[in-house]
Amino acid sequence: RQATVQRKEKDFEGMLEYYKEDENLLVKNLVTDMKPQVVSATVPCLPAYILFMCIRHADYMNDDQKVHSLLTSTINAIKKVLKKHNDDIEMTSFWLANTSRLLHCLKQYSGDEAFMTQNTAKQNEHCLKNFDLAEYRQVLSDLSIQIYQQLIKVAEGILQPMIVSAMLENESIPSLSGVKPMGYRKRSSSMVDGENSYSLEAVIRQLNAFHATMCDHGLDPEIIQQVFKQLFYMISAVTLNNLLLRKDVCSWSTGMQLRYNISQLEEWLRGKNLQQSGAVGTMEPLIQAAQLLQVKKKTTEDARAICSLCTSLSTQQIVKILNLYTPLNEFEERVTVSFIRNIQGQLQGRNDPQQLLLDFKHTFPVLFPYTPSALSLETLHIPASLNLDFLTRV
Amino acid sequence: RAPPQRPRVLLKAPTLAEMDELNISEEEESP
Repeated sequence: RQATVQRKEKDFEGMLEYYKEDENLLVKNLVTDMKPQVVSATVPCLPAYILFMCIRHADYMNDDQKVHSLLTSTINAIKKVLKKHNDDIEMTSFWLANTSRLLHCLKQYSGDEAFMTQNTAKQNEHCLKNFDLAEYRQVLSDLSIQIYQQLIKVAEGILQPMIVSAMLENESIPSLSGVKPMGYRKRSSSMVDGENSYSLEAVIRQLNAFHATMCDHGLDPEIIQQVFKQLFYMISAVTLNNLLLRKDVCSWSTGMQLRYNISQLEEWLRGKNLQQSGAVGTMEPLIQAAQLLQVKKKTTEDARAICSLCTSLSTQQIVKILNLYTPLNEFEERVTVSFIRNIQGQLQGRNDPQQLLLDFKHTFPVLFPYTPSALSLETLHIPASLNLDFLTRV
Repeated sequence: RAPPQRPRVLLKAPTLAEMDELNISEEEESP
């Protein structure tokens, strides 16, 4: 009787091996020369997973030097890429997504039970065997914060020049622009009107572009929410500061314009499922300022209503807006000195901040909540276009 | 359930700021 020996094909265990001499090439192809478009049709954050699978193999071989060397080279390469592309939202978003994913992987596969609660049995088998990389997690967390700050800086740099004209100057209310001659209607809906004038539509298009980029790169939804909370704060603060300095925009009709624009921004947040981001809350002072421009400003009763309405504006800001308020037609009236005194009297007990203007550069602290992935490492495919054929699947 | 494992060895890492310093010297060396 003849015995047959069946040889089972060894399973891929989700590790990638390379010769130490190839580390430079690995980091070059995966980080330094990586273009986000190359991996756009694959699993989001593919570079982070590939790097982690290389780390896993070095850990499996108990080669601490290899782990140390790869992580250090990778982190330095990411920093270099970001320095080179310091005004590129695409690159910044891509590396924020990948750096935070690598950080999540180091947690998810750390073997620390606190991070394993959502792991599958297979994912638990893939945990690191020899090394505790907690210190590297700290470095990646610090790096993620730096990249987040760069992302905010780039996005703010793009949005800021658009804000004043889009929020306060351009007439975006369809019913109002609809009655204007064709030439005006066309102008108000175009992206750029004159040299430095933008419509709200242009701002929304820009927000859409930011959102699509971040989603494409697989950035965590919690981080995306924080980005938009920060950007909405900036939009609101720049608008309010401008309002507080300009007589020509403190009118009933600008109030109406502003309320319409804010409602468009709120609708955008709802459409992108960003209601929980806290972005609307950051606009509260501006919402109140817009209402203040529109409410009646005559009787003691009106003054009382204003005081209970404007809780997110300081007395100084309320008084400033009332002083600047300018009637544009015969139905509107300038606010009387006695009305303003009445308001000041009612708000005397308030402990308001002293500065008139908002710090539009204020940044909220960022948090990177742990987001494990459902992906199983052994299912990952590496496209040939990445030029990583020197990696061996183990 | 996976069998209990031996404790993992903590790998010491430089801080991000220390890596910056390493990076600067590296850049100075390059032509």
